[in-house]
Amino acid sequence: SDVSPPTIDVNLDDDPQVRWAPLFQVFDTDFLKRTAQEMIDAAIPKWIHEALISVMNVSEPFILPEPYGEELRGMSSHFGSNLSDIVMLNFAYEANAF
Amino acid sequence: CTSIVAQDKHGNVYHGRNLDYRYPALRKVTLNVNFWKNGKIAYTGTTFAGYVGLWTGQSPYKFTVSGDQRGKHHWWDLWKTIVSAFLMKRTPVSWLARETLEKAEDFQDAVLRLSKVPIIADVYYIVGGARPGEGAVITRNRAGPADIWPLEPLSGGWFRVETNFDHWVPNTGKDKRREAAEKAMNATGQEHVNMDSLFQVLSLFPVCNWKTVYTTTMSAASPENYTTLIRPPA
Repeated sequence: SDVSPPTIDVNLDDDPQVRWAPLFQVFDTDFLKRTAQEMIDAAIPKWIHEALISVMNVSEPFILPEPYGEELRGMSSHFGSNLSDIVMLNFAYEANAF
Repeated sequence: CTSIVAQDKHGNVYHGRNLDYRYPALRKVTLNVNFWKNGKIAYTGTTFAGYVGLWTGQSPYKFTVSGDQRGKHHWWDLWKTIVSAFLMKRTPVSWLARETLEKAEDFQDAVLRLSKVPIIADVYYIVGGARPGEGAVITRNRAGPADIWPLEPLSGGWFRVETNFDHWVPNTGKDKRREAAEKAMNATGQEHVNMDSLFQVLSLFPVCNWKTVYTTTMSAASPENYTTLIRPPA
């Protein structure tokens, strides 16, 4: 049957790196990591992922606009993942537009 | 996806959307987010865990917004899209929706921002306002607007349905969500449209289908009624 999703509060007055912390009180981090990997594997060709890692290593500080860049960096710390993985996850979700 | 914006006989504007996506796992990572600023809710949205953009949201007493995919693309478009995001500094579609929810002053400002800011992919933005007549479907190219289709309640245009096709193009394919939704809205009638009847329209097959992850109904003038339900898998 239909179910309501969880609701979290994100305080925009907090530092962007920590404002998504409530997410990890609602969702299990290991579950999120597994789901994220599934999403990336399903939506993003491996060569694009590898190319993006190279791009991010060289120019990451310059290519992510704020506050999203800082939010993604904070998210990657919580996930225990590379920033490029979190950026890829966001592009995988964004792929809904394709 | 299917988005509907409609106005009842009393001038109340309602907005509903189905988000369709081919990964069933998304049902388990869907969440509502209240974004707070200066001690009050600045805007609310529905998203997926780990995703900082919004495909669905409302700015209380100002406007509501949803985004629907436009056109079919191939995997190499994804690479072009990532390059355009990084090198040309174009904004991801869902980031512009969130940025608009955060910064737009009112419905008109929201429509202007969602129409003009360069984005990384074609899309439909559906916008509902807090006052009579405030509703529109914005058909976007990457560089700017291709079309703006407003509510015209005085001349019979009391609702607009957008799925994933340009509204001015006849649908010759097998996808009948648009026709089914329009038929159901006409059967409902302007005098009976409300949040519940809009949800019922969005629950009819094939408007609601095996890809539908969640349904949101909202009305900018009544932000407390923002409702998202995760739909069961087929």
